[in-house]
Amino acid sequence: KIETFYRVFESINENFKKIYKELADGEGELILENPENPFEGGLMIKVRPSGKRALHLNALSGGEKSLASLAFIFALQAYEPSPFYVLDEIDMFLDEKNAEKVAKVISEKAKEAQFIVVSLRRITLKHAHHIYGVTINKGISTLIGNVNLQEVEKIVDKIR
Amino acid sequence: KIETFYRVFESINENFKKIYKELADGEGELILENPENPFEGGLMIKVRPSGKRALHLNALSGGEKSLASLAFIFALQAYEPSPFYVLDEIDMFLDEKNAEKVAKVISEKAKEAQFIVVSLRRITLKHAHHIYGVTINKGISTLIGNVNLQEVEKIVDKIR
Amino acid sequence: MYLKEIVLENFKSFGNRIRIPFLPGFTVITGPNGSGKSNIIDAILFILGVRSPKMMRAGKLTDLIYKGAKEANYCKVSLIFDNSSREIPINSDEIILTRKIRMAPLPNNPDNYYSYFYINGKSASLNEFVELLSSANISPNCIVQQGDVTAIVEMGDVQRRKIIDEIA
Amino acid sequence: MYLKEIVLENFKSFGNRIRIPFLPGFTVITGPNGSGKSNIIDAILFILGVRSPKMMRAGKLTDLIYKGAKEANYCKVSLIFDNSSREIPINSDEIILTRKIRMAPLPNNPDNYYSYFYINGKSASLNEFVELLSSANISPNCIVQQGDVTAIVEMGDVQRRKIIDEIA
Ligand SMILES: Nc1ncnc2c1ncn2[C@@H]1O[C@H](COP(=O)(O)OP(=O)(O)OP(=O)(O)O)[C@@H](O)[C@H]1O
Ligand SMILES: Nc1ncnc2c1ncn2[C@@H]1O[C@H](COP(=O)(O)OP(=O)(O)OP(=O)(O)O)[C@@H](O)[C@H]1O
Ligand SMILES: [Mg+2]
Ligand SMILES: [Mg+2]
Repeated sequence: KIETFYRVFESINENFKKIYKELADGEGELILENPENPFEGGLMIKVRPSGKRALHLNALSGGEKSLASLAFIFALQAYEPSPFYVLDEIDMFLDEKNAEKVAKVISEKAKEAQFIVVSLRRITLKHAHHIYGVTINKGISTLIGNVNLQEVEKIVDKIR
Repeated sequence: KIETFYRVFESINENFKKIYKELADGEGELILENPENPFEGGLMIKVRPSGKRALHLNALSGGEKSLASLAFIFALQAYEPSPFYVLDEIDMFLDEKNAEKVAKVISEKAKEAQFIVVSLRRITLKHAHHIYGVTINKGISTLIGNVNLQEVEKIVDKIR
Repeated sequence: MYLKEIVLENFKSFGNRIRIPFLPGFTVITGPNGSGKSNIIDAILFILGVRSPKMMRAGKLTDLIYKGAKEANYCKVSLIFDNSSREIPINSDEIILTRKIRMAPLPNNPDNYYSYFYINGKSASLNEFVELLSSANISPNCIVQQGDVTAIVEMGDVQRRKIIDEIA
Repeated sequence: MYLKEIVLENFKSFGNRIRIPFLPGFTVITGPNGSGKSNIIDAILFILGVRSPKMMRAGKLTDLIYKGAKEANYCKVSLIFDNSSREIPINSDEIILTRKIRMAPLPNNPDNYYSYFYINGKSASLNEFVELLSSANISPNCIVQQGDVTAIVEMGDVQRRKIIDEIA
């Protein structure tokens, strides 16, 4: 049982290291609190953003925490893929440079799985394969289907 | 004691209604769960964004919740003003139109009190009286003081 | 396998019947605050078998029914999956999962409601739903809700390890 | 009354001594992720008398001391207020509040530290600090931290009413 856990853990850890490097250009890894008996301890995340010393997870900024979380989520996905993923405003803390990195990673992963992402960010919309606009009128939501980026820019320049 | 509470509550409620109208163009009010004995109940917030029916606070969207929260915070401030307010990324859920409304309200209130606001949003920076840029190099933060909007646009177009 | 279409009927702010077709790849949904983007996500969670209305920002399940100018007494959501790759062990190119909540007030229980599940039009149970979805590796773990992006980092170490436990 | 200047010395990512002057009105602080913007906010909370290091994203108070290429064994923050309007009942145009944490490892307690407070250069207690700030209506309630913007709406009704209690 511990053997099964370790096989899964090692694989996800390898994914995590690779994806965190790609997203944050830093070193990250997953560490078991109790390596001899994993089920008696927790799973810690240690990341060191580029140019900085590794500090407590808590000391990370909003954007840095987002990248670490996303690297973990994507690492799980790489081990046990699902056919689709639905992400609501995962770019809310990210500056332009990091939002673009995440959008590019999603655009690449979208060859293997379907990604449906809610976003208000121009840079995220720029990397989308398809864009939907949602509007509400007198309390009823409607969809504007398959808008292209120019059309959205009229909404988005009002949205964000 | 209940009288003192009611005097404060009524004044803050009036502020809340006015500020929520200004921010969200909707109707909002504060309601005591137990009007006879306020201390035996909670304080509920009821808002009705324009064009919609009033629903549970929980049903509101991220942006709508932000506006309701900010209206409450500003209502408290109007009753018992402080000399300065420090707000870290309060615009993270807001679309462009709402981020601009909030920035304008802050810019107006800044005649009475000092506002120090952390933001990645171009529209918020546009309404600032003064802008500071922060950067980090080899793990040490430094400040770029009193940048004007053109200079920031080089950072911000990279930031967000 | 991919999600081909979502059909919303009286679900939250989608007060009519609306079909949302999807293509494989990377789709972004955008729009102003309060327009209904996260409500679409809630509709997906609704089909993925989420039982707690709080996860879909509702006080009780009947709060998911559109309330507005024209009143409805039911809401219905369908997710249509392309199953050409037979990831779901049903011999059909299309898998339609439908869930419906209908208000049915009783004298002693005005909040009473009935709950329905259908797989390709045939009545089913919530368990059959969840089993079918998990055979394709679809679960609420595929969804990151608004505000939850840093949850992985903010949660306790033991809670995080349990995520790995579940996979192993 | 307004905040004229913040002086940071070895505080979190501000590994040197840095002066940040402020003017009245509306100031925006911007910059890339992880550059130090919220750390400046933490420095303000540090002076406002926040005792729990967790509120400043630190495990213990000594975690607030800059850790990097050049090691420091103390951190120091000063907030300089313009008091021309005498909102604070001290006969001085300028009020300087300084707080310092200095590592002082002991054989039985390597995490030991000393904590210092100064008002206009004179030693003071945390209580004197907080009293002085509250006479000008300055408290952590003036601060909305990153991620907390919807806290008012998400908190329980009773907790929210207690905010009014405190004001009344
Ligand atoms: N049962 C219902 N009937 C009618 N409207 C509803 C119902 N439930 C929720 N709503 C409305 O849906 C709106 C919220 O929609 P949603 O959360 O999808 O917005 P959003 O597009 O995600 O916005 P944001 O960008 O701010 O996150 C609220 O204004 C709420 O009043
Ligand atoms: N004691 C310390 N010594 C050195 N660096 C520290 C210390 N404490 C925190 N840091 C660093 O400060 C950084 C976080 O800074 P901060 O939270 O201010 O960023 P931010 O500008 O608010 O970013 P974001 O836009 O993502 O919210 C982290 O990278 C962390 O490593
Ligand atoms: Mg939303
Ligand atoms: Mg920050």
